[in-house]
Amino acid sequence: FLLTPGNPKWKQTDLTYRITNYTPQLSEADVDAAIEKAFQVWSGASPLTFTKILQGEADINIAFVQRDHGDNSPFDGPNGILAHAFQPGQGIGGDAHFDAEETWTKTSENYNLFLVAAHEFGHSLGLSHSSDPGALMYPNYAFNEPSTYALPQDDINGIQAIYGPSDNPIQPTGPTTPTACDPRLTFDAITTLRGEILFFKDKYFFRRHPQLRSVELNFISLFWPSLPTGIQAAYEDPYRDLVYLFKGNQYWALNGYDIQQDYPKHISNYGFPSSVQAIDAAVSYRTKTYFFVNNQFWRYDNERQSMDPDYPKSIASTFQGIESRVDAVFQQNDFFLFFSGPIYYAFDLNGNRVTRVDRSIRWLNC
Amino acid sequence: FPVSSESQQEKNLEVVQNYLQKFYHLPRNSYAFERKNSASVIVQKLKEMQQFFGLNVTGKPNEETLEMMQKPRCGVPDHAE
Repeated sequence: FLLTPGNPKWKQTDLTYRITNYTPQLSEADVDAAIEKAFQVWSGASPLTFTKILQGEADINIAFVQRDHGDNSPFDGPNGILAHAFQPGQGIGGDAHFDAEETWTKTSENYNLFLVAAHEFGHSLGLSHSSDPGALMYPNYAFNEPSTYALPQDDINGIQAIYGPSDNPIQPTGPTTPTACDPRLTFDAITTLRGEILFFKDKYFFRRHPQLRSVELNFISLFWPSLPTGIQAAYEDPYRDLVYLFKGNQYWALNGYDIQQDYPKHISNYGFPSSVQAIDAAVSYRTKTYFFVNNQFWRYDNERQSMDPDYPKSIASTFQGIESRVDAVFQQNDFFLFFSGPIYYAFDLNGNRVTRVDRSIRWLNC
Repeated sequence: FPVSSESQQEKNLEVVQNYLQKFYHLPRNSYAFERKNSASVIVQKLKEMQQFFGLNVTGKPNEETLEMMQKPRCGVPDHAE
């Protein structure tokens, strides 16, 4: 995080705000709700309180304006610059302006007013931009599901550096952004996708392209806004050009960016017993799909569309050398790459043995 | 017909200058612009931006840099003057 140079801050912690005009694209009630929720993001992590006033001069004035609007920082029409805000201080200090020519929404459609407002109020309180791509104060817009939004740890650290800890006896904590070459990095799920490899972690996924050196970190919501975070298992069915993602007892089918109709479905569709309520890892190979749960695995026949008989079996008995619980697995060149904690095991499906053990982050070119 | 490369380059340069002026305090007005905006200042500001976004710090408007500059964002500069 970065504090605004000169460390401007509000002397008082009980601040007022006023919405001086509204956008026609949302009802006033929706704007009020988005703004209120955006302030709650910061009050939940600090001693600050925010009260809405309807008249008079508020500390933080909120307005929808366009193009040149008299503050020497003109807006630029749809997209580009979405909004800006001023550091704490008198007059224009603390005020937040939203580009009236943007499309403001309360959904995953660009641009979600709650998320942009929460970012701008960070400036109103004394924060500058963070270089942490997962932080709220990162300069670029990135959709995150508002209903489950949690202020990232980087932003909590920033606001508390200015105003001190929250009055809440239980100090809030937030998600941290995975860094590709952190040797402790573990993965939630891994799948191939049309020649690329996607490594899922919390609300992110690393995207590795066979021809590119650098590995991209993206929000899951960037590609699939309606998917939950914390994907637990994933596999690609290359014959159907589908990727299946699992969380709890639900699963989704994706075709590229599109989530297939009528999903999520219940994993009992695969024929799991009711005792199985979540899957650790999954991988498809030729006409079979393997599901790993604790120390056992099931084998599903993609053509008969049913579980093979005599399963589950113990993982260790079939995949010798894979002794610990499997976090994630994918298939490449007749190898199963098993990931458990920060380690991966290359299991040769022809030789039926582990031929390599190394750090998981090797797959992120570290 | 294929866009001639120099007009694409001019376009890219415009995107870069516009972005750096807005968010990295590249001087705007003409005198300061000519005097101060010799290539080295633009390269230095470009490196600052690439550093901030964790891109390869090349000082050149490569594809990943131009792509980052096109993303919708907040209007507050990334580096305070």
